[in-house]
Amino acid sequence: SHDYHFGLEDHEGISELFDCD
Amino acid sequence: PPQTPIRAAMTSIQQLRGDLTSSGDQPSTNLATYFKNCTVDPTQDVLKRLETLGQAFSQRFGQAVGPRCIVLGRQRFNLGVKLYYKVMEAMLKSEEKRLSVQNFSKLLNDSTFHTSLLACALEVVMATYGESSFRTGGYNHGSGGVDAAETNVCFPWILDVVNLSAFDFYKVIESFIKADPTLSKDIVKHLETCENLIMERIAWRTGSPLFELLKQEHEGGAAEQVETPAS
Repeated sequence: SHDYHFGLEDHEGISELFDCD
Repeated sequence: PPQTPIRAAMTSIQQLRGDLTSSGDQPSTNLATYFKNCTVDPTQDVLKRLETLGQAFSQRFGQAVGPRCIVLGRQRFNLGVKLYYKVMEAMLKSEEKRLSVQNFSKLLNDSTFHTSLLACALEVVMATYGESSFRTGGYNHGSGGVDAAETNVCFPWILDVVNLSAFDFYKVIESFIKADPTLSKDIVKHLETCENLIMERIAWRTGSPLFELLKQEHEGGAAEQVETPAS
């Protein structure tokens, strides 16, 4: 496994990030 | 045998190619179904975009690495396309589970989303071949047979090739890492370095879409603005 810090919450997906929800 | 930088690079390349052996250079049946479920089928736009960006990538790769490497650029691009399709499918599966919807028409018809996803896939391929390694690490072997030491294909080179803002590229990184659990520790670290570069420097350059968003936020959000009588 890696040390990447996941910052997105469960309710945030790629759809929200591109304003498509 | 002892791990050397070259051995590590060769292992990463074999792993990437191995992981993508079963992925085709066309959308899988599942991905094609997501496309078909859209209100507007994005298939033709997706294929057209890949054709245009494929030509741009091979040409720019040849310019940066050497004219005899255009074919090599095409191979890198094709590997990137396989990864792009694979990660897109995983992202959509995850979104379907999260949102309980199957129609992703808006997202799948968003050109910026596709370009960001493809750019991230290509950056992963380039980093795996050691062609996008940041030089602060002290070595760059160009392990794919390309001597990239004299060239400048390091991130953010890819953004210029596909004409994408760093801010839009940033949006896709975390979801990309989540969607592909097979990415090596080194590649995740590389993407994290790209993220930091964007956050600390590139997103703040003149012309970045970040400034318009900050302006909208400051004004209370575009949607909340009072309409003028004329409109």
